[in-house]
Amino acid sequence: MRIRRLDIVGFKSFMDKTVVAFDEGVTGVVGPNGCGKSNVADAIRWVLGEQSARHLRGRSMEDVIFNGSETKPPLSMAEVLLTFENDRPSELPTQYQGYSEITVGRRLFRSGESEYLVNGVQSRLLDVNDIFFGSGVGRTAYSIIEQGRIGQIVSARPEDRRAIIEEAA
Amino acid sequence: MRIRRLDIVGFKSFMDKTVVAFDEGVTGVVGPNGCGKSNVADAIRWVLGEQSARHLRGRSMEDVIFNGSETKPPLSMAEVLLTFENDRPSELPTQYQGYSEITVGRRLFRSGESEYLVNGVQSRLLDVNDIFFGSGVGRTAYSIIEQGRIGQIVSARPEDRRAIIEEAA
Amino acid sequence: SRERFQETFDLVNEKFQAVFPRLFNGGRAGLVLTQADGDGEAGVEIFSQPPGKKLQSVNLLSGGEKALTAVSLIFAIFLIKPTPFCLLDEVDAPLDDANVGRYNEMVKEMSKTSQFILITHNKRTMEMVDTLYGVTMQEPGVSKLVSVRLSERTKEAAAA
Amino acid sequence: SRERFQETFDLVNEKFQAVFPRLFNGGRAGLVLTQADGDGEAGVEIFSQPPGKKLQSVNLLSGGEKALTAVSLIFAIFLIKPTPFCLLDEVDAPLDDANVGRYNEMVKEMSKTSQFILITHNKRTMEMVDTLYGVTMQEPGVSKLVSVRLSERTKEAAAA
Ligand SMILES: Nc1ncnc2c1ncn2[C@@H]1O[C@H](COP(=O)(O)OP(=O)(O)OP(=O)(O)O)[C@@H](O)[C@H]1O
Ligand SMILES: Nc1ncnc2c1ncn2[C@@H]1O[C@H](COP(=O)(O)OP(=O)(O)OP(=O)(O)O)[C@@H](O)[C@H]1O
Ligand SMILES: [Mg+2]
Ligand SMILES: [Mg+2]
Repeated sequence: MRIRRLDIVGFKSFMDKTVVAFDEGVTGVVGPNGCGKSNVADAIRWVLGEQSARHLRGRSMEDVIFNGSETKPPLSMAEVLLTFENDRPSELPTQYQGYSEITVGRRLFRSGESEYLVNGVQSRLLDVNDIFFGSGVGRTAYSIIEQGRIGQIVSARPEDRRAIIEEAA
Repeated sequence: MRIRRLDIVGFKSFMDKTVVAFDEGVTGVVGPNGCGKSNVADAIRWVLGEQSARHLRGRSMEDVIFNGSETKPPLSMAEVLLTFENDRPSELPTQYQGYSEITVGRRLFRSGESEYLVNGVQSRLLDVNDIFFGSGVGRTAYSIIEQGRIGQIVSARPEDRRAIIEEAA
Repeated sequence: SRERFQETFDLVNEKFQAVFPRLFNGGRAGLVLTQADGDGEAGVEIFSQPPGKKLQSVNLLSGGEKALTAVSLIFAIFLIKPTPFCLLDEVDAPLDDANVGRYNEMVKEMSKTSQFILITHNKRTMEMVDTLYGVTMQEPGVSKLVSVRLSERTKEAAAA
Repeated sequence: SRERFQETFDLVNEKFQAVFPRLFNGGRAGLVLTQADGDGEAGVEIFSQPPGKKLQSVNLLSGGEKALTAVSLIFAIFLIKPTPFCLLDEVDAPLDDANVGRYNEMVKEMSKTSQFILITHNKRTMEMVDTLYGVTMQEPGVSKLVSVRLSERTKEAAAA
């Protein structure tokens, strides 16, 4: 389940359609304070099915939709697509095993309507979770470390630390 | 109340007697991870009368006494002296106004005995607080920012943020 | 007393509104007193709008923007009620080069009237200071302080 | 199930004991299960002893030592149960040059079997990565991604 690309439009500070291509090895993301690097991380978390706005620094999920700048008006939809190479079909639910690539998508409208998509077909969050289950992509407690969170692992309560290891179990 | 020097012995990782001389302007402290930079900040907080071991990363106040290394045995006393230039005598309690320099000291013994000193004379914490009151040295809520604490000011509850401004009031 | 707090709050708020755009090279910010619930006291809320951006909840700000907002507030309080010295431990860690530069400029300026002690890993900050000390642990577990001379600084800084 | 957790815990603990001295260039560390109170579950306690130092409470560690201890644990869990990709946001921020170097070496090695995405301000990390993207805000408030070529990297990195 190698990630191939991330397509972002209307998500947080990414007003325009942005494509991030991922190659093998290590990909670095740099730039000045506030330019949008952690927002890319949030986009990945969000398309994987993050349910808590607080984990995305928001107060309600609507906060992830581009809210405008001093010169640009807000948008009414946020959309993120994450495309994987299907290099281990056996890890996927039967219905998806035949595809060479799997694109998981999520949309949120200001009206509150929200959609999940798999290869362009509207699906449920349950289907998205099933896709990620076998490959381990869903184990974000240790595979996605947000800014500032590394220090918390040492100051965390023992029960919370257990939860990170439980995710690997 | 300019600070002139800091004398540390037996405090945290400063096993040997260490003297830090402070000149005008900006003093920088650098070095690798874990070498003792924040321990210097802790020493200053401690000699100013810090009562909470937790604010010094310890579980009990005894944690500030040099606890040994793989090759050195523990010490039984921690001592920190902070020397100020008395450039504004009117800010001080009458009994100290005549001195050109004020040295505030604090000692802690493993037995639990603890002492405060002013110019070598055993004094009470109350005297130390009186010395710092007029000059503002005691206002550490905004004059000493510990490692990692700057982020907390933004995530703090509104009541806690009020407390920082109250210290200036 | 409540009037004295209000007085200080207003002065700090005014100063915060001046310091923020200086450190952010633009933008605006301010403080607001929240409603005191019952017999409690009013809390202090921060509004922070970096240059070119829309005013949003302070939680949505980036790590560096949050840190610089907090630094603006600390400096504002400090300028209203200066203390003889100010110690900042790795406050510049989340800041990019441009922000570190403006932060350092302001520390340098304030250091004309108060002493500043900066603990840092940042090369630019190391170059700005007047006196530089290095802490080492040649003997494992035992700290030792050394003075770093101006001519040695660039290579010491590179090695740290 | 409780046996499956214990099994994973033991594997992670063993790996943690190997990764820690690699990142710290010495020292030792381990995990301990705390007593479960009542019908609660056991929590996980961390012991961390950097090279040359005495074993003390993990709270007394420095900012960088705490971060590197946490990174050792995260990498240990990752090595026991790898995921297709791993995203680390400014995890190298509190680390000095020597520690960043060992951290980067280990990420490079693990990236042979999983993709790594590192968000960073650190020049050494920028030089280690295989693909480098820059995020800019030419238009205030609007993010834009640009690809940074290898030859441009050193000057782009210097400007960031
Ligand atoms: N819904 C939204 N619409 C527009 N802008 C947003 C939205 N949500 C967040 N932002 C903006 O995105 C910026 C934060 O971006 P991000 O956290 O990605 O920065 P960063 O590159 O990680 O910076 P740093 O290096 O300081 O961590 C903030 O200025 C915030 O106001
Ligand atoms: N009582 C003590 N006796 C001996 N060593 C101690 C004692 N208390 C703390 N230490 C040691 O001091 C070290 C921490 O030092 P400090 O926090 O000053 O590091 P630092 O230079 O600020 O590093 P960083 O750059 O990572 O923040 C730890 O390794 C800790 O074990
Ligand atoms: Mg960020
Ligand atoms: Mg430190």
